[in-house]
Amino acid sequence: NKRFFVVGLGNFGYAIAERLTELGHEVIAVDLDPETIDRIGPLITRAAVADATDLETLRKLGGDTVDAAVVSTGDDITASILAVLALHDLKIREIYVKVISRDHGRVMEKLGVSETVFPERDTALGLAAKICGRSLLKYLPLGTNFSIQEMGIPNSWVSKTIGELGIRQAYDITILAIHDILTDKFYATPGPDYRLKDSDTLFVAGTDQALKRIALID
Amino acid sequence: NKRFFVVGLGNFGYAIAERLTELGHEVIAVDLDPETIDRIGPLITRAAVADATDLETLRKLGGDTVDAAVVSTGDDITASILAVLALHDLKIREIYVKVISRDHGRVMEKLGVSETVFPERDTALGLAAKICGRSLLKYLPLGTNFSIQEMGIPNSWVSKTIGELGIRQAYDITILAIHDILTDKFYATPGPDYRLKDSDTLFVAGTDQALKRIALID
Ligand SMILES: Nc1ncnc2c1ncn2[C@@H]1O[C@H](COP(=O)(O)OP(=O)(O)OP(=O)(O)O)[C@@H](O)[C@H]1O
Ligand SMILES: Nc1ncnc2c1ncn2[C@@H]1O[C@H](COP(=O)(O)OP(=O)(O)OP(=O)(O)O)[C@@H](O)[C@H]1O
Repeated sequence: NKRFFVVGLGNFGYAIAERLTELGHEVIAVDLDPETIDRIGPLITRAAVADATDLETLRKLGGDTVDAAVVSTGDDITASILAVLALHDLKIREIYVKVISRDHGRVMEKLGVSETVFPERDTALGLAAKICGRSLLKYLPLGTNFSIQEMGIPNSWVSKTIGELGIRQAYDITILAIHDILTDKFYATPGPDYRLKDSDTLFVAGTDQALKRIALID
Repeated sequence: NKRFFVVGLGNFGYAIAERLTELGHEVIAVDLDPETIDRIGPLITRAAVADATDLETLRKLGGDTVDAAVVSTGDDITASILAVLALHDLKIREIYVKVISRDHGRVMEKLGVSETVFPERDTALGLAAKICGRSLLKYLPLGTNFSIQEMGIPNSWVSKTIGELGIRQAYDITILAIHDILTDKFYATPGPDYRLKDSDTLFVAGTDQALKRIALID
């Protein structure tokens, strides 16, 4: 099992601190709000009211002993930057940051964090795909950057065969199976001659980047 | 193409209004903030400064002609409820709501909305699974007769390439990814030239019969 540091316990930080603990890992969390710390205290390894921009405070709490950190200080962009820099000083190399704007994301990429998430935007893109009738019905992570998802057929793929579309080469994803909604049949490992219908859904697997790309096709 | 109504243009509402437009649909959006409306105006079908809790205002803007609506009024839970009720009065049956807490979600379920999203929480759960590097799988059923499993390399496959072995054709399974145990790297959708090592494990997908057969190979 691993040890994680979570900075900032808004909805996102709180949920991830809880979830990592449920998954059997140790979580140390800090936040400026005593009520939040009191609420989460019993649920995780350790929680403290503290300013995460302060290097010595982080070190005292064991911030230098963790495998990875999550930074989610909400609207306070400066705090998120200072917290990332403090974590770098403690030699924490795996840092995930919840950002609140594209520019915030760009700053974090410049700082070399492992990954940024932008929940409002990421979820909006996912819901948009769904409500146009192209659903990402299931999403299953398989490893650090590899997952499976179920998706509807992009309009431009309807009536074409898998071979014609050259999906694996073009998008770097594998089609595991086709679910024919009308007959409720599964076609496992479909071959290149399978012709896609708009009533099909696909189970596809690949890296998150590849899966994001494929969700954007019309 | 479809027509959508978006109520509230925070990060989520703004992103979904933009994205639905990119996907070729019509979007009518309302918000209380004139600056936001000015910014999105040129990008979508129609944008207006308006209070979405007012039925007549929504009707005047064409709210009764849309296929579906998205409600994302942020912290104002009461506004979100009144907006949903107004949309119901306009006979809009497909309504998606961005909620800011579990209780907010429960209210929306009671109101019978199509779906709620809770971006901070949904994204946190997704990231948690990722950063534990958890492959959830030893064996994962995806449908009534379709599953994924993780397996070691049969001795007879070591040092052969995927192409040489003709695995898909011979065994009717798909190799989703190779997990190189020594480097802890995942190789998604490996190509035919990938040469198998005895320290690899494979994530394979197929019917249960196919997976059973493959487990018996030496
Ligand atoms: N320097 C800091 N050190 C520790 N915690 C901080 C610091 N700055 C801000 N925080 C904490 O980060 C949290 C951010 O939560 P807030 O609800 O503002 O934003 P958020 O990340 O947008 O939340 P959500 O995940 O709900 O969208 C607050 O609880 C705040 O106390
Ligand atoms: N009654 C209403 N009618 C129309 N718009 C409203 C109404 N009430 C609130 N809004 C709008 O909803 C938007 C909500 O955005 P805000 O940034 O507060 O929250 P949010 O949904 O949490 O944002 P984000 O998606 O960035 O997390 C605001 O721009 C506000 O003007």
